[in-house]
Amino acid sequence: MCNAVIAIHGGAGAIAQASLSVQKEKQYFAALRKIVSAGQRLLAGGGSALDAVTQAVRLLEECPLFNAGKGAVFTHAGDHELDASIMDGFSLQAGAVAGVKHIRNPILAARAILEHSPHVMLTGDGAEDFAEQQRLERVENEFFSTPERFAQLKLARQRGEMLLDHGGAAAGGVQFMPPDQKFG
Amino acid sequence: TVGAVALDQLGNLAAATSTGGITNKHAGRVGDSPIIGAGCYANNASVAVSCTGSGEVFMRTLAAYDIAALVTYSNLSLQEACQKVVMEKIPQLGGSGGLVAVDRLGNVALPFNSEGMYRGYGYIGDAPDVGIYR
Repeated sequence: MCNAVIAIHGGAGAIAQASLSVQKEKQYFAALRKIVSAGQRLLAGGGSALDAVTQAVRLLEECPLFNAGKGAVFTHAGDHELDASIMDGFSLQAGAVAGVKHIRNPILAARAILEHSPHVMLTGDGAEDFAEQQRLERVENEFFSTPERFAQLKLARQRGEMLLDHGGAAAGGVQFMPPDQKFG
Repeated sequence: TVGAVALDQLGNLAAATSTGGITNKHAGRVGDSPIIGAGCYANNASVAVSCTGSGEVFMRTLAAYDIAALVTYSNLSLQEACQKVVMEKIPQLGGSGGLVAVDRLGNVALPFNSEGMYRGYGYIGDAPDVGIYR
């Protein structure tokens, strides 16, 4: 039997300790502990690594603190486009979605592609249609919005630049991409 | 971006990644998160990896697969492979960020070259170990 383990991340960036409030810091630590614990329990019960990472990422998507699912960042157009992927190390099967706007948990769509599609990646409307066929939950795009992320968008628009994960108002610091105008 | 990697009791590895991308991104822009081999990779013979950071650089370096390749073909340890990719190759191309990784022996690595990374890990029976800053 292997020494089963789970590791998670919730994004990286210019997370300045001095600018992250104590209350916010506690929220992040609590969320991370809760999600790691859930993964540990699943693995301890004999659950698969594939199920553990699916569950962990779904829980991270549901937590508005992190940039995925609920709490995802805004595009230049003011909406949300989500991407997700998953890979099984045993079978080398993989699934991914890109540019989806209405799938509540994109990781579940990626998992469904891994299990029920001959393809590896579906994008946009094709991914949305596939998710609907798989009876995955559909939400309005506004479901993913939070006031903190909208504040980040306004700041980024003012600066005319793109903003990496956890570099904006929610984290207290600012970290911009180089001004290469990749957003058009 | 969020992600997870795991090793189960049967020795199987898996990785998953999900993201909203970057704030103010061009409509249709896709980063490394959904790209197998760039932002997510798992192979029972080597490692499972999930990445976060400046996606275009992780795509150009095939960061997740690069760690698997360094472990498989160069016999680097997981820590050594992560060090080379996250602390050397990605910064050379102007990239920042990090990743979580686990190998088939259950070794865990959570390297990042940015100021911080929200992260955590836990073996069965242990208390979760979580962190944000260096």
